[in-house]
Amino acid sequence: LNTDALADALALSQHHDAVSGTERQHVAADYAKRISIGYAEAEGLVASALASLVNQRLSSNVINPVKGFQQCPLLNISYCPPSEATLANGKSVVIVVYNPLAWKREEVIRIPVSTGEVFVQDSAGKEIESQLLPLSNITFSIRKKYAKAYIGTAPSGEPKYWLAFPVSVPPIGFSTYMVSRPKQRGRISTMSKEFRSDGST
Amino acid sequence: NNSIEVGQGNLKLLYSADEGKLTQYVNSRNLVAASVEQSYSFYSGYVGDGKDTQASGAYIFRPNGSFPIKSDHQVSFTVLRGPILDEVHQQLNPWVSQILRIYKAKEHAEVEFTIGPIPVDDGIGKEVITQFSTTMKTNKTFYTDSNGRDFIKRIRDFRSDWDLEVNQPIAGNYYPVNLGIYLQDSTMELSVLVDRSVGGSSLVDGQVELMLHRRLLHDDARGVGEVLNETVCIADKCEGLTIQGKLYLRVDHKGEGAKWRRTVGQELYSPLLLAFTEQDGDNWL
Repeated sequence: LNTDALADALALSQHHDAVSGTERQHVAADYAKRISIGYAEAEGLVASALASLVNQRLSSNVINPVKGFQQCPLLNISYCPPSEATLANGKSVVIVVYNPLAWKREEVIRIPVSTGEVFVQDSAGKEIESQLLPLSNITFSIRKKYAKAYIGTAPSGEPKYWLAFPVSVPPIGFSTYMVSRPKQRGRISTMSKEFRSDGST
Repeated sequence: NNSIEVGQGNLKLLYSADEGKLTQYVNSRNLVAASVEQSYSFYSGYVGDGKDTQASGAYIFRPNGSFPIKSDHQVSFTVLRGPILDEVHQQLNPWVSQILRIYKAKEHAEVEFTIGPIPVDDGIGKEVITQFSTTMKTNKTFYTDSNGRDFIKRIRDFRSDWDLEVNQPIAGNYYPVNLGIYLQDSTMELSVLVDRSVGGSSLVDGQVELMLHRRLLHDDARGVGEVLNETVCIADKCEGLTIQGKLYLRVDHKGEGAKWRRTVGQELYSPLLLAFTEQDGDNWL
């Protein structure tokens, strides 16, 4: 595992001034493909590194070490199979949040989920306040159109909500969060309240 | 008072209830209050004719008129509120919409715009912009980053090292924006950071303008040899691209915006990475 393809793709794009619009479309498509290949290769490397770090932290207490990490490059159009399908299958989603900067960060992350009945815990098992936001029609339509264009098939299933929750990540380090479906009702994410304007009302 | 207040932390934005337009930016922590409006419009691309053959294209920006993008009817306006963030969803027309987010723990607004496919069946190429307008008296001056590094002072219709003859009053004042753009007057600063490289300017005092998307129908004959009219095709049906990006808006007292621009700018450049895996049952360890 390495990042050679990504290095080559970036070097080529930068050297040839690959600014959108100022090259022929088939050339832009070639740059995009090379960067995509590089991204996929780097994703594998990062997944392996994160699994190694997480398993080191878990040490010998764990029977089944963490293996396959996946990323969601199409998260911006709400396409994220690991978060959607895992919850739908009744399992919990483990999210490792990595901070590449040398200062502590407090941010809110958002992932698409297929159910409104979820709750979030940090790595100590402490429950984290979270919020559900319905996906907009625009997001749905882009997801449908572009996921099909980029992955070749229409995405199976539809997420219903964005799940938003605050994360705190140490400098050049990572934090772990878990999203689960509750066994009993009571401790679930807060649904957003929706207000629509109607004329001046 | 016929206005809608959005945001549950220090930052609040006020919208007029009847038009759904942003009107006020208020930070209750540092007591910043400013009148801020936002609008969308497009420039039509210059076609090039017998007298003046240079058309708008990938390299050449020659706007041929500005047209506001307004909804034919009441702007669809939806507010979502919750413990972490508030969202304002607005659909201006079938190909321009945005979601504005205010996180409870942050003191800036995040504007996620979705634009496209830009219609060109009227035979007109379009370059879509958004503008943030304030009452700040900025005296022709604004600041843009230099490829993510220092912000450099720009003065409308002026260059410090040669006598500028302005032939294109809009394009001649456009600058590359890779990190952000800001304005300041004697009391306040308005900063806008971007998540991608765009063009931007301040063509009117107190106003910031950013070009977000474009689709043109003529080659500018400067070397590309192709029209800037990319499409995406699904099942043999092709349409113009739809793009989605984010802007980050903040108002500060004069001199207090630099720290935010540098730190948040770095965070946009190096976002948190998310990696997912699954686990059975309640074994959170």
